[in-house]
Formats: sequence, C-alpha cells, structure tokens
Amino acid sequence: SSTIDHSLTIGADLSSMLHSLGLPRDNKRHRILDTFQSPWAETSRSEVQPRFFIPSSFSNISNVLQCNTTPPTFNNIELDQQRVALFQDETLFYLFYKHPGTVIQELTYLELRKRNWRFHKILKTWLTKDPMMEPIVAADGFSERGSYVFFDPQRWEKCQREFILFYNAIM
Amino acid sequence: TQTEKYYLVFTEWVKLVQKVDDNDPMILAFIKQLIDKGVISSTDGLIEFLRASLELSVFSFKESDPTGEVFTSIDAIIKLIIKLFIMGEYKEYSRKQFLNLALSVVMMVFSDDHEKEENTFNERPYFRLFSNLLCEWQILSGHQFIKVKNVDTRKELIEFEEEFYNIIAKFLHTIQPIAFPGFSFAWITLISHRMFLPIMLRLENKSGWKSLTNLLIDLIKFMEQYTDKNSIPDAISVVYKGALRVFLGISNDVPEYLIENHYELMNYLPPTYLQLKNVILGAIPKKMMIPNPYDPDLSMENIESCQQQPNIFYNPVNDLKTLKKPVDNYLRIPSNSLLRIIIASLFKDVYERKNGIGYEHLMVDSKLIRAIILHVGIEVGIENERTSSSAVFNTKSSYYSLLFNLINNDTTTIELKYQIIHTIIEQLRYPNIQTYWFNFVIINLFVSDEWSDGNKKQEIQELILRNILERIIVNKPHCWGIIVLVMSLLKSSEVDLLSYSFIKEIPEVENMFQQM
Amino acid sequence: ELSSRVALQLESSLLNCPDSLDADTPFLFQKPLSLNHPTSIFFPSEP
Repeated sequence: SSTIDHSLTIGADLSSMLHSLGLPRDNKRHRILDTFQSPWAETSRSEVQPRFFIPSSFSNISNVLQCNTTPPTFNNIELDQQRVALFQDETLFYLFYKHPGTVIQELTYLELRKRNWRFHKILKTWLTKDPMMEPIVAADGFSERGSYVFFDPQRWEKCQREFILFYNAIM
Repeated sequence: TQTEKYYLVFTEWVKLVQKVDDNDPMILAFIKQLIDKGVISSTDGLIEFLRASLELSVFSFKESDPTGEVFTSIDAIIKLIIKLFIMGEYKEYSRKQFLNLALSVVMMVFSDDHEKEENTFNERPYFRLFSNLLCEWQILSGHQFIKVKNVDTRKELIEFEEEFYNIIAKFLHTIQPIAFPGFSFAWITLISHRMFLPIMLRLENKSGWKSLTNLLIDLIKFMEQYTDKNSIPDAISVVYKGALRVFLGISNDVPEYLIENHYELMNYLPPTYLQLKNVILGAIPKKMMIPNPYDPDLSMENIESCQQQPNIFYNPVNDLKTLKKPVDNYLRIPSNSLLRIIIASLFKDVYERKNGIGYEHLMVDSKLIRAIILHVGIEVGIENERTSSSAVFNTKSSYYSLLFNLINNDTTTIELKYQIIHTIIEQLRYPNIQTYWFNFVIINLFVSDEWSDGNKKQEIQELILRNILERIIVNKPHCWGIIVLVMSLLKSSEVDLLSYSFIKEIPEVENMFQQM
Repeated sequence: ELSSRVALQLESSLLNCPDSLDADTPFLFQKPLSLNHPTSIFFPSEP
C-alpha cells in the first residue's frame, strides 16, 4: 500500500549503509563489529575504544616525556617549561591536542609560538611560514599570500599549502 | 533510614573511585570494610545496598546537567560490582550466583522504573550500566585475566568467561523490546555492542550462538509484531534499519554464523523483509571465491564446492517431531499413505497471522515445511557423499518425488504449494550441494510433464517465477544460487518464458523478462 | 496494532537512543598529566 515504508520490502541501495560501516575498504575483509559504534549511522558520532590490552612492559616505562615520575605529570611550571623546550614539534602537537584545558596545553602553545608556529583560530590547526618562499603582503596590510606548512592533526603530519593568511585569524 | 545509610556509603565509593587509580590499595580497603562492617556481608544486605546504590545512580543521572558527566555514579556502581565479583570470597554463593544476584537487582530497579515512568522512562543509565559491565569485563579479561594475581581466582575466571556472556545474554533476553518497549533502542545497541556481539560470534565451540540466535529472534519477532500491511510506525522503520546494519556487520565479520543459522532466522523473519532475507541467505563463507553467476557457461556440476554439505548449527530434524518417522520412511520407500500423513500434518488447526506478499494469514505450518525441506536437503547431501550424484540428481529418487508429490497431491492447497516452493528457493544460497540439488529440483518441477494436468504445470511455473522475482526485484544483495537459477531458466531450451500467458498478461513483468 | 502506550514508549526510547559516546569505555579516574587551566576558547576542547 502507498503508506508502507518500502525500504522494508524492496529494500534500499545499501551502498551508503555499507559505506557508513566502512565497507568495502580495500579488497581485504576488515572486521567491523569490534569497533561497532552503534546500529545507526546517526548515533555513531564518535569512535569507540576497541578491545585492547596493554602489556605490562608498556605500563611502567620510566622517563616518559622526560619525567621521572611514572606515569608522567606536568605540575611544576618552571621545570615544565624547560622540559617542553626540549620536545620535538610532534610531541608538542600531541600534548596540545590530547590534553585540552590544561597547563601543558598553554605551555606547548607558548613553545610552538617561539618556534614561529601560529595557531589558526578557525582552522584550529598550527601553521608556519615555508622558509623557502617569502609571502607577499596584501596592499591593505591585513593579509598575505604565501606558502605555509600546516600540521594536520587528523593525518598527524606536516603538509605544505599555498594559502592566503589573514593576520587576525591567527594567535 | 537504612537506605539513606546505604546512600552515604555508596556516595563515599563514588568519590573514592574518582580520586584513586583502579588498583589503589584504598579501593581494596574500602571493599574489605564493606564486608567487615556488615554492609554487604549478608545476601539481603548486598541486595539492599546494590538496589539503593542503583536507585541513587539513576536518580543522579536524571538530575545531572546533561552536558556534564552524567554517568559518574553508574560507572562507579559497575566498578563496585566488578570488584566485588573478583574479590568476594563468598561462602553462601559462587561468583556466578553473585553475578546473577547483582543483575537481578538491576532487573528489579529497571523494570520498576520502566513501569512507573512509562513514556518518560530514560533507557540511557541502564544502557550505560550494561555497556560498562561489558567494557570492564574486557579490561579485566585481557590476556587470560593476567591482571588477576590470585592463581585460583584467575583459573576460575578463565573457565567462567563463556558463562559470563551467556548470563548477560539471558538478562538481555529478559528485557527484550516486546517486554520493555521503552528500552528498545538501547537493547538493540546492546546486543550489537562491540564488546558483546563479536565475542558471542567467536566464543569457543560456538557456545554463544544459541543465545545470540535467541536474541536476534527476539529482535525479529519485535519488528514483525508491528509490521503491518497498512502502515509501519516510524520507530519500527528505524529499528529495522538498525537491524539491517547489524546483520550486514555479522555477514561481513562472521558469515558462517548466518550460513549455519539461516534455518532458525528464516522461521521468524517476516516474509516481506526481502532485502534482509537476501542479506541472511546471501552470506558466503569467508574463504570461498564464488564463480560469476552470470557466466552463461557456468555449470554447478563442475564446481567443487557444489559437492560440499553446508554446515548447520541447529538440525531441523529436531523440529520434525512425530513427522520424522513418516518422512524418513518415505525417503526410504515412497508411499501414498505416508504422503497423506505428511501433508495432513502441514495444515494448522488455527490460522497464523503472518503478513506476506499477497496474503495475511497462514493456514500451513511454514516452520514444519522448512524443517522437512531442509531435512531432505541434508539427507541428499549425505546420500550424495555416501553413494553418488546420480542417486540424488534423479527425478525418480525418493528425495525429489517427496517434494514433487507434496506439491502435486490433490489435497495440497495453492497456499501450501506456494510455501513449499518458497522454502525450496530459500535454499538457493552460495555454492554447496543443497544449492546445487534444489536448483535441480526447481528446474525439473518447472519443465516436468508429470503434473496431474496442464493447468497445474502453469500454476507451478507461475509460483516458481513469482518466488524468484520476489527475491531479485529487490535491491541487492541477491543470492548467488537464485541468479544461477534464473540464468538456467533463461538458457534452457525447454523453457520459453515469454510464451507463458501469466507473463504476457502483466506488461511490466513481460518487459522485465524481455530485459533478462 | 501498535498500542498508543507502546508507541509512546517506543518514541521515548528512540529519543533517548544511546549513542557511541554512551557506549564508550568508562574512565572514572585517570591520573591527570597536567593540572586544569583555562586556555583560549579557540583551542580544541575535546581530546
């Protein structure tokens, strides 16, 4: 009859449903139920932690993040500033994104600025000038066009982009 | 009051677990005091304490700021239950009984709340409770419970793992949607939980499959109850889409489960859910590379896997009951008297309301028909291995003649014919001996001149084509065996589909076959 | 027929349907790596 929901009888094209399940990925068959977020795509709005195991050898590593307590903590600003200055960029990015709303996020922000990185407020990513190319400042002085290196937190890597940078968008 | 004292003690626990690590000595000290000071040293005390703690946790969920940490108390109570489960050296009862006791308290509070709150019942805290229980168990059970120091306890837990999941399944069966509609969406999310479904599918010796099939049948029954010819409530449509996605996940991860349990699932699947039916019947064994069914030169005779008997988890012979003898005797020596006994048993004495395509009631026992047909298929596979293909791929064989005569007999109603052919075509799945043999059966039924009269032949041909169309005009997936059957009919020199009056009468159908 | 009582309960269940955040692994206590501190509103607030 006209009112019946035909998706129950003749069904629907399943490709979008399969896509929401992450199928098909490359031709290998991946298990999907181990990280099944929810029966509906609409309520699968975040990754869920799968079954995993931390070998004991992983849980008592000393000196993580140059810290002599295990697990590591950052509770002393003076000391922390010195430590933070020793970290490589990726470690700073990790601390910045993984521990929001904490002292260490502030410290890594300051350290990255010292290294000429700037945080883009809208893109919510870090960028720095590509040293190989001098940007061209716009006539009105509010922006510049040039080549920049972005740190992409989704792919966890640096990538170079042509970009028009508005000075009020960075901090 | 005593309950308020329990509230105070539980509140201390909630504060403590937010302040110290999971295996901090203070945790153990707190639990030891709980027992030493008599808070939970008796069964009654334990029940009342857990009940008070759970009621307080649900209350605090309802009162919490939705943007804040709404589950802190619920998370804490599960941590307490897991700790008590591991640490408790109980004299009066075993760990298994403790778990049953704790979950029974949850059931009491849950059903009370569901009953009282009616439409304002909120399923989320109870969902979180079960979800946490599954997650905590996962964390605990990693690498054969390596976190548990006590050797005896660890050994007991390793043996208990299977039972743990079947106990959870039993409680989920108790709170199924037909009984607690206010918990329906949480329930579907729980049976497909990443810490439950994949484990139930892979427990040793398939020891989780029986409970899992029960739960999936609970889900199917629930959908069927509200799948009416005229209208489907939106919420049920959403339930269906969730169910379809879950079955797609199972088909991808463990197709063997669907392959070996299709019989029971088909017994409950509403006949109108054609796409879901194709997902279940279309499952293909993981390691199998299947030939292209559209290949005009394809012949099942040359396909090795078409000689293999498919596994089945639940043997349909169990459902034949008193019919087993007449059916097996007929397969040994066909006789009309046996046939009459079998046919007479296929009719129900009260009709069953079952929304099909073109019908609303069933006068025949579709489950019994499915049991007989699958039993014949299994017997054919055995005979094929024991003697030879010619013994079974033979229209004089008792296997074929049973199916032919069930349809050809004068007492067989059109409904019974439809159900028999419908169920035979359900067996056309991935390449195996049953797909191969039932394909042989359908082709011979289609072209046979043994029917009692010409009309009957047309009637059977129409029923066969109708059942095929139902399965292939729906959106994909389509079953390998059905496509092969269609190709066989299109190629057969004895079949001229476009010449049949019942096809010419309906232009859309005629056009469809012309396309093919 | 879907009784109105069941229909309403089903509706409320759909409204409260748990999502993947509800299903995530619970963490009651995690030794904080660093103390809380008000940082810029532009900074990411979720790990």
